[in-house]
Order: sequence, then C-alpha cells, then structure tokens
Amino acid sequence: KKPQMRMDSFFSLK
Amino acid sequence: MFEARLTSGKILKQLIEALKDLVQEANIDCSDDEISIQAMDNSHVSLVAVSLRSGGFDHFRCDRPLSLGFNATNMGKILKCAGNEDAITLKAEDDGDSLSMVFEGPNQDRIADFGEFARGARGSDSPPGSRREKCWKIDFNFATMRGVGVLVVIFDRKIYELKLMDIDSEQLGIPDTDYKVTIQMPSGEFQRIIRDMQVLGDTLSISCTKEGVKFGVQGDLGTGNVLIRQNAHAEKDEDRVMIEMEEPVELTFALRYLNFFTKATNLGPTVILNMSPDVPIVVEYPIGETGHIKYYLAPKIDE
Repeated sequence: KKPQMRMDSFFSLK
Repeated sequence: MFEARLTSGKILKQLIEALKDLVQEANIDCSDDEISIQAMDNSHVSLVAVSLRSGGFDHFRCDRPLSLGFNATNMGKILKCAGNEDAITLKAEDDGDSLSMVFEGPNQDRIADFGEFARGARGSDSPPGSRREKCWKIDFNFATMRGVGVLVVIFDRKIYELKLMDIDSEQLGIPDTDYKVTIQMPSGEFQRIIRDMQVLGDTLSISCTKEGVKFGVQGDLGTGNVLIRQNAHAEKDEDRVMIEMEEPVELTFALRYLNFFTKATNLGPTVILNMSPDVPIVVEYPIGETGHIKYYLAPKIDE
C-alpha cells in the first residue's frame, strides 16, 4: 500500500 | 472598508458548499484585485484555493487588504437563506468583527407589496443607515442558527451579520508550475467517475497516455476502469475532452478527497486536471469569467 503524502512535503510556508 | 456585490450570489453559495466539508475555518483575503481563500484540510493532505477577481463583481471596493476569518459551516447556514437568484453584497469594516451579508431578491416589486404589512409588523429596531419605517429586526431564534448572528429583513432585502474570528492559517506558497499533463473534461462526467469508483475501493489511479486518460480502482469487490479519450471537436464546448500531454503520467490518490472536490461541480460545466509525476494534482473548476476554485491533492507515493 502506498503511503499518503501531505501538502507540506511539496510546498513551503509563505 | 470592504464592499463587494455579486449579482449572481449563487456563486458564493456554491463556493462555500464546495469547501465546507473539507475546511472548517479559513480566511477570506480581500485586496484591490480579488477576494481569495486558501486553506488546507485538517490532515494537510489537500488544499483548496479560491479566487474571485474584482472585475467579476458589479461593485467592488477594498480600501486596504483585509483577512476575514470565518467558520465555513456557519457561513454555509447563512448562505442557505439566500435564494439562488439573489444578489449578494459582502461588507466589512476595516477593524470590525463581523461580515455583513446582504441578499437582494431579483423582484424589486416586492418592496411595495410588503410596505403596509411591515409598518404594522413587530418592532422597528432599525439598523444604522436603514430606512426606519421600512424595516424590522429579528434576533435569530432558529435552533440551528442560535448565536451565529443577527438577521435584519428589509422586505426582499435580508441582512445577515456573520461573526468573524481570528484564524492563524498556514499559507503555503504554491509556485506556478508547468504540468506534464492537462486534461479538460465535463465536470459532471468527472463527478460520475469519482462516485462510481468509490463503490469499488478507496484509491484511484489516474493514468494519462497517448490512448487517453484511464481512471482505475482496485478493491475487494473487484476492479473498475474508465477510459476517457480526447474529443476536442464536440459540438458543445462543455462536452469537450481535451488532453495535452508532454509525457505519460500515472498517479494514485485517495478517492475520499477527490469526492470532496466534486462538490464544486455545480460551479461550472468544465473541470481541468493538471498532473506531473510525484507532485500534487490540481483539480480546477473555472467559475465563468469571475475566477476559479482549485483543489490540490497530495498523491500516494512509494517511499
């Protein structure tokens, strides 16, 4: 089963 | 002072419906150019970004940038009180703690019809600036709305005040990206695919090749596959399927979130999917010439 990624892994905080 | 009037208030109703299951609290950011919302769901798996350009409103004034923190469920309850044909005006003071929402019906004749009735009706506790003899104020007594705000009715104009809140939302910087695959298809068809696939499993693979776009799901019940082919010359614009592909891409996603995204289907006939390997998909619903709602969803990736 593939793990679910989170948005924070792709985009940084402004 | 912020003030914006949208003739097609339905857009605002549908927008809040389209995000309230995903996001509980968010800021409406108002500037000269637009009103925008950016928020993540609680588990930070998806992100929703709304933009309504100032040019899409028939009146727009924003003296200085404002962030209006709102509870999406409460705003949804108030917006349910607006008719689909109503114009909606949003108003906020620079340092206020409430957002005023004015709903005006399309049939202005009703003002005259209700004139006598209203003058004889209960109290005349007029809000500031209103025509005293032509309005009355009712505290919210509806069980579901208790404490949400105050309702003022001026014939077919309804004024609601939504309490605002301070929200520390984490804003992500999303760079402009050239995606390897862009798919434009009818939003209703996308909604049906997501709904049908959910019957079979919880993870959807979206694969774009020269053949077309394949939506696939594998579950205990069995497997499902739907292939969508390019159909750029359909008679109606909204029936067109257009696929732009630089290279084949295959990604897998949680259907639960994609299903939340399809709550935006009523906002327009078309949905645009943008994908590149190993990055979040963008599911965009254009809202006429006014703006868009975009959902970003992190993929499931082999570690």
